[in-house]
Amino acid sequence: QPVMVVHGGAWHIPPPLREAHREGCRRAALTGWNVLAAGGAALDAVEAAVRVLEDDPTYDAGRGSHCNLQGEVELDALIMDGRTLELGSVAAVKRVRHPITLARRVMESGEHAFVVGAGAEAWAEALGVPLCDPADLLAPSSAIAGDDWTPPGMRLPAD
Amino acid sequence: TVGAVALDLAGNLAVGTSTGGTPNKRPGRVGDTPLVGCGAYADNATGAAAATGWGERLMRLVLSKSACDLLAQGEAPQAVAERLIRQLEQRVAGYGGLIIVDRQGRVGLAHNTPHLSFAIVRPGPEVLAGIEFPTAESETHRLP
Repeated sequence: QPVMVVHGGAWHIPPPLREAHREGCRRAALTGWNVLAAGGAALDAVEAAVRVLEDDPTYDAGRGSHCNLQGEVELDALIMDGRTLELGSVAAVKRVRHPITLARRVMESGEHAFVVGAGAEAWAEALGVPLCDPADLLAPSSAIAGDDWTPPGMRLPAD
Repeated sequence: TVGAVALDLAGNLAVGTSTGGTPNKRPGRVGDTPLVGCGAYADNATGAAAATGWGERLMRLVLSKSACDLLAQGEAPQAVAERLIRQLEQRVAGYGGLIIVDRQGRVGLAHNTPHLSFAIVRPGPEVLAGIEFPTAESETHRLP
């Protein structure tokens, strides 16, 4: 029997954002489930579900990402196939709307497993993964307002 | 950070994670999300797991691969998730959440942060979505 599970991050979710978090996860999980129910592969299902979450500015991934100290976004993603143990991973990319899809293309290229930064973006272009304006990825202020919970020993909010 | 784990009709497992990192992080800082075994791991022989939270602490326990290793020893996914989140807090003072599906389709989910937004879809289809998972662990760490 197929199963689909998604998460939208673990931390404190301010009350005004809770319903958006619930609904975004529900929508992403159902998107992945529809792939599975049609006989699709688990790999396709997780990519589809994560793309939905990356498109939703509620979450800190893809569109809606937090910025670093220089006011830029730097995105990371990983995808792994349990059948073959193949994986693709990208880090510190600034112009990729769907890092999960770039990670999958890296995996399927069969050449490397983990690529970062400008090199990853150059490879995205070579692999046909669309680039975007970094400004399109920045989190709206409403997505981070009130998120000031930190546990003992930690100075900054988490991933 | 977001993540997804899935089991398909053919019995194959997969995992995906994606993140914008931490607010105001140092340029070049990378957390657990893109690190295999830390942010995510999938193996048809055991299960698939995705982690989220304080990345630097999650790395120290290689949390997602650890989850799959415990599944291989016969532990149920929910017990694995709760045990590892407890270890995360007690061993390295870390905070986060973990989602797991094993090769039999059983689900595990735990967090020691105030919230973990999630959704689970099982045959029916039955959809369970929320921002807190009602385990003893999550109850313990509600926002004051």
